[in-house]
Amino acid sequence: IPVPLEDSHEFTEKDLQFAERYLRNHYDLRPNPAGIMRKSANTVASKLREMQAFFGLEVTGKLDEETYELMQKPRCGVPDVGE
Amino acid sequence: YNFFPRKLKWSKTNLTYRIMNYTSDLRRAEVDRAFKKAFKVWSDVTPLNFTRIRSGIADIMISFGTKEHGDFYPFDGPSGLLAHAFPPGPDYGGDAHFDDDEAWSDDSRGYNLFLVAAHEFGHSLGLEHSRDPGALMFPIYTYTGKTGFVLPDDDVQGIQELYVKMLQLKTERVCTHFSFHRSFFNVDKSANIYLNEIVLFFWRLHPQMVEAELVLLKSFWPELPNKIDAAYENPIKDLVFMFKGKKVWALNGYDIVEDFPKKIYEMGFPKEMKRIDAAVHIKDTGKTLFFTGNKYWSYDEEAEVMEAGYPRLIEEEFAGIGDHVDAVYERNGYLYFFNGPLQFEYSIWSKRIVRVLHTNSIFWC
Repeated sequence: IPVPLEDSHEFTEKDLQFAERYLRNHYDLRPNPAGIMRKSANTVASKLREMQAFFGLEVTGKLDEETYELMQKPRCGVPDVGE
Repeated sequence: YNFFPRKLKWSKTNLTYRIMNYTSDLRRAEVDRAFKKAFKVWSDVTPLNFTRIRSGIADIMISFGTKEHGDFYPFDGPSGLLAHAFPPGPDYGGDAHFDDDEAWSDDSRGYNLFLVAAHEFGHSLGLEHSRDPGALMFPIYTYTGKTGFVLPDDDVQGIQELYVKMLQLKTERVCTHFSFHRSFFNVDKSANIYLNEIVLFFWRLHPQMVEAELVLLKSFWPELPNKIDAAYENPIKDLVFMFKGKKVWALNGYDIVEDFPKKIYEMGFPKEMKRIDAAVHIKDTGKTLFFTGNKYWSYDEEAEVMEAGYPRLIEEEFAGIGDHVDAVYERNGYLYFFNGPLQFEYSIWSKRIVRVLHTNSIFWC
C-alpha cells in the first residue's frame, strides 16, 4: 500500500490499511487502473493533500502523525468531497 | 458550507420522515424527541416543514443498523463512522442511517443522538461537509453541551442559500405573478425600522437597495417566534416592538431588551386581548395606534399609558379602509393601511384616504 510517509513516524501495516480505507471512504480514493493492489503513490498523496487541505492541516501529501490522529476521530460517514 | 454536486435539494418544503427502528441505548420517546428536535434546527431557519409518518415511504427514512446494513456503505463497529445520510432525491435520497454499534445518548456520554441527527439531516436536505470547525456540518463529532443549541451561522447561510434564496426567486415570481393576479399577495405585518428602511416580514426594503431583500426573522432574531403579528418602531426610544399573541418583545438592533418578552396587558390592554393585528407609531403626536379586530387603541408613549376613551371602531376614524387592518406603517404624514390586496394611503392631516394602491406596489411590482 503505497502511502507516502513522514520519515519520522513508524506506522504499522494496520495503520496504513486504516489510512487507505479512510481516504477511500471520504476522499474517493479509487483502485489504480494498473491493478487492484498497486495504487500509484501520487494518487494517495493527492488524496492526502485534499484531506489535509480540508481540515486545515499542513498540506504535505504524506501521512504524518497529525493527519493520522485526525483520521481516528469519530465522524460522519458521508464523503468530504462531492461524489 | 458546501453542497452536493448539482446542488441537490428538495423541490418542495413539506417533507415527511419515518423512524423505521430504534436503538436499545435510549427509550423510544427519547429517540423520537432527539429526531424531532434535530428537524426543528432546520425548520427554524427555513420555510421547510417536517411531518412524521408511521407507515409507507417517507422522504427521509431513518434507521439504526450495524456493519453492512443494506446500502453498500458499511459501518465499522464502535466509534469511527457514527452515521451517514443521502442527499435529497427519490428512494435512498434523504435517508439517514445511524450505527447501532455506537453508544447513543441524550447527553455527553457516548454520542449525542440529537447532535448527530441534526448533522445527518443537514445532508438529507442538501448540505455537504463544511470546512468550518465550528459548523454543525463539520464532519468530525464534537459535543457542544446540553443546553440551548443554536445553529452556527455557517450552517444557516448554507441551508438558506438552498431554501430561502429559492423563496426569494419565488418572491420575484410573486411580483410578476401579482401583476396578473392582483389578489395573490398581502402583507400582514410591517414596521418602519431604522428610519429609512421599511421591513415587511419577510422582505426588507432599503432606499439604496433596488431589490426587496428576503430575510427570515430567525436570521436576525433567533429567539423570536417564526411568525409575528405586528411590529412598530419607537424612534424616540430607538426601539422596535414586535408582537406575537399576548407577548411583546422590545428590540434594540439585534438584541432583545432585558425583561422582555412581556405580556401585552402590561401595556394597558384588556387581559382577554389575544393578539394585535397591526401597530404604528406617529412621530408628530407621540402616540402609537394598535389595531385589533374592528377596533383600535391609542397609546401615549411618553406617559406609557393607554389613552382614555379607547378602544374605538376603526370604521369611525378611518372610514373606507375596511373593518380590519393586516398591517400599517407611517411615512411623511401618511398612514399606509394594508387590507388584503389593497393599500390605503391615509392623510393624517386631512383625515381622509387620498389614494388606494395595490399591496405590492410597495415592491414596485
